[in-house]
This record gives sequence, structure tokens and C-alpha cells, in this order.
Amino acid sequence: MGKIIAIANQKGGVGKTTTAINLGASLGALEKKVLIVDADPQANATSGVGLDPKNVKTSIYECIIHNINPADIVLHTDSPNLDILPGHIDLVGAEIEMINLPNREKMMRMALSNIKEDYDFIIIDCSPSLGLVTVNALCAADSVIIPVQCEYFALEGLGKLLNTVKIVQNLLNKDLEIEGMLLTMYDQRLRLANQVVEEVKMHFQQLVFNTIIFRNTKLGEAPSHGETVIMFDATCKGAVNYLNLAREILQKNNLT
Amino acid sequence: MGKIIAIANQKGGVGKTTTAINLGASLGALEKKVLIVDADPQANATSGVGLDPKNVKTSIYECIIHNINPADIVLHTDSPNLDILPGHIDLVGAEIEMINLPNREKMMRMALSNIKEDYDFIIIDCSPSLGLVTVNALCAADSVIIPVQCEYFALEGLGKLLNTVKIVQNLLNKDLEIEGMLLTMYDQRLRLANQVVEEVKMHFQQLVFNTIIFRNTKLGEAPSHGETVIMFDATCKGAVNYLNLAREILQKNNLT
Ligand SMILES: Nc1ncnc2c1ncn2[C@@H]1O[C@H](COP(=O)(O)OP(=O)(O)OP(=O)(O)O)[C@@H](O)[C@H]1O
Ligand SMILES: Nc1ncnc2c1ncn2[C@@H]1O[C@H](COP(=O)(O)OP(=O)(O)OP(=O)(O)O)[C@@H](O)[C@H]1O
Ligand SMILES: [Mg+2]
Ligand SMILES: [Mg+2]
Repeated sequence: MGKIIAIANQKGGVGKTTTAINLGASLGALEKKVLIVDADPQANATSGVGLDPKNVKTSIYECIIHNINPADIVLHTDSPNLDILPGHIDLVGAEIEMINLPNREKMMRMALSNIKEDYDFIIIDCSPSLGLVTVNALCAADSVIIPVQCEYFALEGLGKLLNTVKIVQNLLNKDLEIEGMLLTMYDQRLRLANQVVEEVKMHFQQLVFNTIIFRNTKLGEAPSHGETVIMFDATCKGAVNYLNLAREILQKNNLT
Repeated sequence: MGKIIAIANQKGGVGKTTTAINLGASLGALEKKVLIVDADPQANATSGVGLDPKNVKTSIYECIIHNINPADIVLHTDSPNLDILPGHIDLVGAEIEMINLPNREKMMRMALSNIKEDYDFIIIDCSPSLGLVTVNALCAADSVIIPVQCEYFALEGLGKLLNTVKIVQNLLNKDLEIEGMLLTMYDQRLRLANQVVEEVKMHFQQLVFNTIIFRNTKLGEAPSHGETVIMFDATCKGAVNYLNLAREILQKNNLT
């Protein structure tokens, strides 16, 4: 029975896509069957696993707007046990096209219900926004991972994001949980980074993953080769961090 | 006669807000009268200059939706010659509220026309999106600065952004120019960063500013003190980079 996890934060550049790709690849390396859903019109997750977004003919857009079965669109990647439902620039129009539909928040949930049984985990990469496509992802999800960059501006938006999660829980998806808050791009030499870690752990306590993702240039380089960080350099800090995160999530969900 | 410059890129976390605040402060330090318009519901530019977004009663939202004159809302900052038209979370709703208005793309342009004469420069900080509020900023602007982070994913979205600028130029604002592409968070030790700089300079030639903004921790720390980087540490690399950018823009516009 697949678990759907959304990766969301309206603050830009905090590591949503990097987490979706590398947590996905790590769960795949631990023998779980994983699908990444690229719900961002930038389609960074699609290119990050080695596909060219320009060659993508059908994407998540067709699933939520034209009711195409995602099973007919999903593509395999070179990473073991990892498939992708590609993103596409057409998603920009989806927000406006869905506005007047009766079930506008549930379109993605209905689309993904066709393939939920085929995977152990489905990971949805969201765009830096709390618009209708991201709300769709939160309605489709069983839980949400909130990446928190170890920078000052990243702290500011957390309250608003948690508010949105509460609204979705109350009105649209009562089973939505917070899988955890993931501290990203941590550089232990920086005073500000250490302050952010302390502040987040103090405020959010056991919601915060024990695993912290360190700043690691290999995480930035891997997508330029169309590879996950495990394929690019399985021994680097970034790969070790994301494998630890995968294990922590499996333990938490009694799936080791 | 004020020049309006939008800072836009739908890729998140590339340095839009950091550029709006510190280019604004630098132009102010060079005796120009500057207004920052915070058109991002995250309101990072507002908090970055030392204001608390929670205490903001009226913002850019009231100007574009309720036709309040911005002159009645603008606030002074502690930075010389620098005012701000604050942002607010209500902007999230603005996209939907404007959709059916006849002049929906021109609301911000009409609002800012009331105060354009009061400033030498008006700098608009945009959210990581190409939605209606960002299109409004591009319609109000005389030119646009495109921050490009020295990372792989940052290259991917440039084509789409330049397309959007072309569409706005053709349909909505024929005088819109590209002020320049600004390379940000450059770390000269990283191979990937050097590859990105080379690629951007090769493709976009004289559109690329000579000034490059180096990765500099003081740029991340300054907003946590509610200060611009010039107030925080005027001798640091980040402050020097943004002062050089301000001078380069003044020279380009024959305003030295
Ligand atoms: N731990 C890390 N160490 C070093 N670089 C990282 C790390 N995590 C992400 N990056 C790089 O930082 C940039 C931002 O990360 P990413 O694109 O994953 O964020 P995002 O939240 O998905 O951005 P957006 O809001 O645009 O969707 C990317 O260029 C990525 O390669
Ligand atoms: N040159 C730099 N060196 C070091 N840190 C930087 C630099 N420029 C920006 N930062 C930091 O990187 C993070 C992202 O920058 P910023 O918030 O300005 O980007 P943005 O494009 O405005 O993000 P968003 O897409 O969320 O609006 C911030 O925490 C900021 O303090
Ligand atoms: Mg992303
Ligand atoms: Mg910003």
C-alpha cells in the first residue's frame, strides 16, 4: 500500500527538488519501489533524473486536466526502483484551468489513486508556491516533508506553511500528517546556520528529522549530469545524508 | 523621472530579495532616492529592511486591489534614501481577485504611476512565479534584472523567463527592456559555478552584468539583523559587489 509524501515549502530554493530526487533514489536503493511526481512547471525533478523536459509529451498535466491514467505516462529512470511522472511547463496553466472545477483540490488525488498500489512510496515535488497545484499535492498526500534551509528568510515562511497544512487537514484531507521538517544546506561553520538549527529544534521538537542535510557541492553537481547523488558519488556527504533520511523514515513508519 | 526595475525569476532562492534590498541600499548610498516595492506575499524584502510584516497594516495589496495611493502607505527605512512599499500575505489572494478585472495586468503600473516622480529608482521584488502579480510587475517596469544563481537548475528556467518577457513586451509593455542578467552566489572554487558563468556569458553576451555577486555569508546574516548589507558590514564582499552593481547600472543609464 503506497505512501504518498509531498515535499512542500513556498520559500524558494530550500531543497525541495533535491530532496524529492535523492530521498526517492535512497528509498529505491533500499529496495522500495518509488515514484517521483514532478508537480512543478519548472520540471527540475524531471531533468534532475536525466530526462529532457523538452522531450516529454505527456506529463502530470494530462493526468489532472485530461484524466489520463498516470500508469500510461510514468517513465523509468536509470536509478534502481525509481520511476517518474514528469512535470511540464503546461502546469502553469493548470491553476487557472482548475479554478472553476467542482473537485478542483482533489484532481491530483484522484489521478494518483490509479497507481498508488503499484509503489511503496510516491514523492511529490512541489513548486515554490501555496497555489492550487500545491494544495492538490497536499490533498493527495498521506504526509508532507517541509525542507527548511538553514538561512534567516527560510524561518519566516514556516508559520504560513503550517497554517496552510492545518487548513488542508481541516477542510480537504483530514489524514494529512507532517512526516517531518528537514533541515537542509547546513554548514556547521556558520553561526547563522547553527542559530537556525537551534531555533527550529526548539520550536518544532520531535517534528524535526534527526537527519540533517549538509551543504555538499556534489548535491548541486549531480543533476547537471542527470544523475541522482547516489549514482554520481555514493560515498559523498550528500548521499550519506539522504540514505540516512530514507532509513529514518522507514523506521518511523515501521517499514525497515 | 523615476526608473522602475523589476527583479524577477520563477526559480526559487536565486537572490531576488537580496538583490532588491542591497541594490536599493547601494543606490541610496550613492545619493539616489529609492523605493523598494515588495510584491512577494512572503514579504522577505519588508523584514529584510527591518520592518515586522505582522505590524504592516496596509501594503502593496491595498494599492493594487483597493486603489489606495502608495504615497499614503510607503514607509521609511533606516537605510539612507531608501523607502519601502511593504508586502503582505494578502497578495496570495490578489492573483485570483484580479483575474476578471479588465486591466488586470496593469493594476500595479497604475498604482505606481502616482509616485514614480518621487523617486530616482523603484525596485520591485517578485515572488518565485510567473503569475499575474509578477506579470503586473513586468508591466509596471521600465526594465527587468534577472538574477541567475550559479547552479545547474538555475540555467533551466531562463528560456521560459525570457519567453515571458517577450510576451509582455509584445502585448502589454513594449518599452520593457532587460536591464541585465546578474550572476549570484558565485563561489570561484566550484567547477559547476565556473561552468554556469561561462555558459551564461556565452549565451547572453552583453546582457550579463560585469559585476558578479559572490557567495558571502554576510549577505545571509544581514537580514537576520533587519539591516541591509551596507549597514551590517560595508567592507564585506557582498556590500562591495552590490555597490559595484549600483555604479554599473548608473553608468549604463548615464546617471553617474
Ligand atoms: N544540501 C545541499 N548542498 C548544496 N547544494 C544544494 C543542496 N540542496 C540543494 N542544493 C542546490 O541548491 C539549489 C536549490 O535547491 P533545489 O532546486 O532543490 O530547491 P527547491 O526548493 O526545489 O527550489 P524551487 O523553490 O525553485 O523549487 C539547487 O541548485 C540545488 O542543486
Ligand atoms: N550572494 C549570496 N551569498 C550568500 N547567501 C546569499 C546570497 N544571496 C542570497 N543569499 C541567501 O540565500 C537565500 C536565498 O536568497 P533570496 O531569498 O534573496 O532569494 P529569492 O530569489 O528572493 O528567493 P524566493 O524565490 O524565495 O523569493 C537567502 O537566505 C539569502 O540570505
Ligand atoms: Mg524545486
Ligand atoms: Mg525573495
